[in-house]
Amino acid sequence: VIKTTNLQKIYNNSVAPVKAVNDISLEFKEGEFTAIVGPSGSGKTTFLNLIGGLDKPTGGEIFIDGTEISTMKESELFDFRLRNIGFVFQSYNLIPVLTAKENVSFIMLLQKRPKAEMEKRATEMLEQVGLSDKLNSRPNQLSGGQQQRVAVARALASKPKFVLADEPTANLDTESAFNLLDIMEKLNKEENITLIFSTHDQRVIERAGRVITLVDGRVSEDEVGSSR
Amino acid sequence: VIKTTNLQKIYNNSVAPVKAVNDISLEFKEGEFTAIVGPSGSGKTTFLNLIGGLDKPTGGEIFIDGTEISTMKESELFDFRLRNIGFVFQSYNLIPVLTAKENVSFIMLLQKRPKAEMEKRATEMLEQVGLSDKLNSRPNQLSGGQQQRVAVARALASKPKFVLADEPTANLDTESAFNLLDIMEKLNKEENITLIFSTHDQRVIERAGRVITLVDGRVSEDEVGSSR
Ligand SMILES: Nc1ncnc2c1ncn2[C@@H]1O[C@H](COP(=O)(O)OP(=O)(O)OP(=O)(O)O)[C@@H](O)[C@H]1O
Ligand SMILES: Nc1ncnc2c1ncn2[C@@H]1O[C@H](COP(=O)(O)OP(=O)(O)OP(=O)(O)O)[C@@H](O)[C@H]1O
Ligand SMILES: [Mg+2]
Ligand SMILES: [Mg+2]
Repeated sequence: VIKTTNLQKIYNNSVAPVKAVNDISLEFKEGEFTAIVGPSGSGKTTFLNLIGGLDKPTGGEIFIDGTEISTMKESELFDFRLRNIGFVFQSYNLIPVLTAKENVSFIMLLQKRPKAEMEKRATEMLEQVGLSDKLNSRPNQLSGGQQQRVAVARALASKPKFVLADEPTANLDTESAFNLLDIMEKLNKEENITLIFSTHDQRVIERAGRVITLVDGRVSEDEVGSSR
Repeated sequence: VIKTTNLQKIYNNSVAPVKAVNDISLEFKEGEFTAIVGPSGSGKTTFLNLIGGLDKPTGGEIFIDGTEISTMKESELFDFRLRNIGFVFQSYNLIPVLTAKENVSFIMLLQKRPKAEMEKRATEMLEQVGLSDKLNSRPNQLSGGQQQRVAVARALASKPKFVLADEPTANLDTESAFNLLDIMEKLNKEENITLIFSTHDQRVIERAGRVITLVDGRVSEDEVGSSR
């Protein structure tokens, strides 16, 4: 369902070239819940950005449902992402001038969903992550963990086929983190949504069905299921 | 050494007033290592910003070494902070156009330290947090955890009397987090630097000498020492 072959990303803009992603070949099946772990700087964000179509590789291919995306035109890729992928950024990337509810609706607006459905979904999602009293607050009126939860609500609201989340619980206390995981697991089981998280959080790692460890841009371990 | 009496911060800019900090009276002794914990939105960042002089309270007083800071003039407060407080922000607040080394030196530059000393300290600090190969990289060339470590190096470089850190390990793997804690504890023991961290991270909480729990802007628990 998501497949990479010999994926590579080299940054040439600093003192020495950085092989952020260095020959990664992985397959993710539909409905899998995978945690990608590894030291700070090991390539987790770079890898997620590549398979999420937010960045172009310097080598190798990326297939999503059989479509090779690394050579897609920008507008085509934009539509593809919009219809299939929900992304939670490590630094949230909320739109400062929009409220929490508007930030969550925004994706569905671009998807041209009916206004009433959009409003309802956005409100529901924000209630689910415990922010029903913050619908009309802007990002700078929210705590770090509240912003993170808006970013998660935004990614989930359109029930995308794939949810790629970059350290989605970094700024959350245990109760909020477990709540988020419950929501994600429910979507995973009920809608067969494929979840791929980068994380340092033991609470997330324990609930993933598969754990991939990156070190220096390469896969160093790949463990599945109850053997863990 | 840091003392608050009936501290209050009310935000009046949203739908309903938010009592982010609601009557907090606490004392922090010199050389203490305190973790402030609590649910997302409980007031940790707001409290840290208040005692760090980055925000003004709506009620109550803040004393640092006997000086009441909430009524200080802006320029006076700026100098006071510069000389005494190292702050690690929840969202790092690195200067995008400066390299890692320049970001760390910046504080010491403002403190008018000799250039040679500054360069040496900045390089040492970045080596200590494992970023010796990133001295000349800009923030957008760094991973989330690397940016976080630069923010920590910046706060520690001038060996301030107080280090206030807002979730300083949120984006770090265990090895990097433990390394950071070792550095902080060393400064705590050798230089008697007072450490106050807001955190959700169990790995940090376990090493703090005192744990204060906030709920809805109030202190709900305050546990000290080996009884924990
Ligand atoms: N500028 C603001 N305007 C209005 N409300 C605010 C503002 N800043 C913070 N708040 C609110 O104050 C409360 C406390 O926020 P604070 O950032 O201190 O929480 P926190 O404990 O640091 O949370 P987290 O663990 O998520 O970082 C939250 O409900 C937040 O929405
Ligand atoms: N735009 C860029 N230019 C140069 N180097 C970069 C760039 N972006 C990332 N890097 C480098 O690529 C490597 C991998 O970065 P990446 O952000 O993928 O790590 P990560 O595993 O997500 O780390 P963290 O856990 O700290 O978030 C790092 O060494 C980083 O410094
Ligand atoms: Mg990252
Ligand atoms: Mg906070």
